[in-house]
Amino acid sequence: MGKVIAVANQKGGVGKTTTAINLAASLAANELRILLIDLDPQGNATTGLGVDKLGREQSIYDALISDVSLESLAQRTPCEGLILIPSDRNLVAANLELVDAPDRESRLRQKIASIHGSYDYILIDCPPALDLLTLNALVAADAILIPIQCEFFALEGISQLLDTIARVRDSFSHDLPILGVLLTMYDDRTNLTRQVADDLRDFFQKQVFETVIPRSIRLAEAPSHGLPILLYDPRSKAAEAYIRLAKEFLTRERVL
Amino acid sequence: MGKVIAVANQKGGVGKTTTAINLAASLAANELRILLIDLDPQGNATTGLGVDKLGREQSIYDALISDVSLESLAQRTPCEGLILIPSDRNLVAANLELVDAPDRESRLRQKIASIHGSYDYILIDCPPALDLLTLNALVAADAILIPIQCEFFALEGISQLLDTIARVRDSFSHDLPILGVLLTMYDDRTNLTRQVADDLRDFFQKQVFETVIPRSIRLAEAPSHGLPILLYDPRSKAAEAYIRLAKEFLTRERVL
Ligand SMILES: Nc1ncnc2c1ncn2[C@@H]1O[C@H](COP(=O)(O)OP(=O)(O)OP(=O)(O)O)[C@@H](O)[C@H]1O
Ligand SMILES: Nc1ncnc2c1ncn2[C@@H]1O[C@H](COP(=O)(O)OP(=O)(O)OP(=O)(O)O)[C@@H](O)[C@H]1O
Ligand SMILES: [Mg+2]
Ligand SMILES: [Mg+2]
Repeated sequence: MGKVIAVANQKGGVGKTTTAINLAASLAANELRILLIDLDPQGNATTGLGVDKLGREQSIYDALISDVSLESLAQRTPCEGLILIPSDRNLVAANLELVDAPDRESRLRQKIASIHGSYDYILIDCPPALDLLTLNALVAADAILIPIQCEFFALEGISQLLDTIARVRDSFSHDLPILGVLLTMYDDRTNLTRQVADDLRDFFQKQVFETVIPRSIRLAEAPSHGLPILLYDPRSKAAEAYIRLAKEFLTRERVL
Repeated sequence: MGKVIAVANQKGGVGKTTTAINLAASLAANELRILLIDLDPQGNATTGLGVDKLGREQSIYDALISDVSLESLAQRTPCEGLILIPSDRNLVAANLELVDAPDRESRLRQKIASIHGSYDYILIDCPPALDLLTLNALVAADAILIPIQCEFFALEGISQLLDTIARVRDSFSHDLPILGVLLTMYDDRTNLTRQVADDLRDFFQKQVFETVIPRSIRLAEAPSHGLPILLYDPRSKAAEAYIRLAKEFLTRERVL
């Protein structure tokens, strides 16, 4: 019940939001009750699901900083079975405002505790930083899913991310296994992609998902229509990839 | 003398580091003395120029947090005339450690004041966040260069970035003009790229650089050799684009 998965990688632009939206939508298509929490001040997961940011009074920021409940923030999305907790630009301030709070890293975990039972899975889309927002996601998470582009700079950030995970395990005596490493924007025509993918498979071994997400312009177009790929272009290679990923996710999750 | 340019955009993976490295190298090739400061804890600009991160005792972190001077951190790079101030993973902690410091946003500006005279231009590669590190860069900068991918999510972050720039102007009575908006990873075969580019040109008008950086695998390969594109593949379209950008940069900068 209510397994929490953080979608995180401090390297920017590696496909965190695209994966959070499309995996959440594909899981919901499997008759599962899914919650997606947008923890990025940019609010890309919110807009990518067609949910309005501007007219909103409250967002995940208010749940972190005050006693607003997650239930009260829940928004429907174009996908049946997928609920979103939206973000907004106030979230930028949370990193500074939480610094002196006694339980600054566990605010999100406390809030999620009250809604665990209503969902099968809770996904958290993280910002591109190892900041207090991402730490809140890691402390709240039962496992972490790491999207990675097959490019040189993407390799660099891995050791910092693994260090942060190790720190969360030690300071919060919190297991936080890696559910999987997902290769995104995969372009098998280039040597660079194949070389980096080989390095990643050597390093992470079985933790690398079999499913690979191909580079596909349809994925980049879908958010401008406020739709996940499953609804925007269900027969595309990208939609098939995320449907396969959802199946592999469920298999891996059950043996964690 | 010593004009400071922040290369910033909180959206991740838009080509900030690639632009900072290759513009710096192209300017250095014009017989100018260039300093590149790596202000991102990921340290991609440091590795992308072949400078070792691990063996290092001190980095930009020490200059921000203690009385270490920038001069003492200067590292040679493969490019004649281009000096780097390296980053390292300690920089992640700077955001929290600077919070209570009285002059927390102007640390970098103070440090740069002592080396202004030794360089023609000082470029700062920013992390993908509107955090204290990026604020330090904006307060220290004479102008900002904004790399943008022509994709839907890239449009979203613009208003937050412009708000932050406006806040810096007000609170620090610091005129921070936009030197230019650079379209990166431009793929003119897709409608999405052309549509987003049109939107950006409508919005930013003349602030958009004429020079556009094409999507090119050679650019993504170059950092794994620790070289800017100018040295890795000087006859590539990408190298030509950054050489053109350097010329346009100099023209724009002179009329600021
Ligand atoms: N497989 C793919 N093929 C093509 N484009 C993609 C793919 N996945 C993501 N994109 C596009 O690449 C860009 C970066 O992806 P996305 O925003 O999901 O990454 P992110 O890691 O969430 O970025 P940030 O670090 O800013 O949060 C977006 O414009 C997105 O539409
Ligand atoms: N014009 C281009 N064509 C192809 N690949 C590019 C281009 N520019 C950058 N890249 C690659 O895209 C990825 C993202 O670029 P880069 O790391 O420079 O962006 P960034 O904005 O600095 O990211 P971050 O937000 O993590 O700091 C890198 O792997 C880089 O090699
Ligand atoms: Mg994102
Ligand atoms: Mg970068």
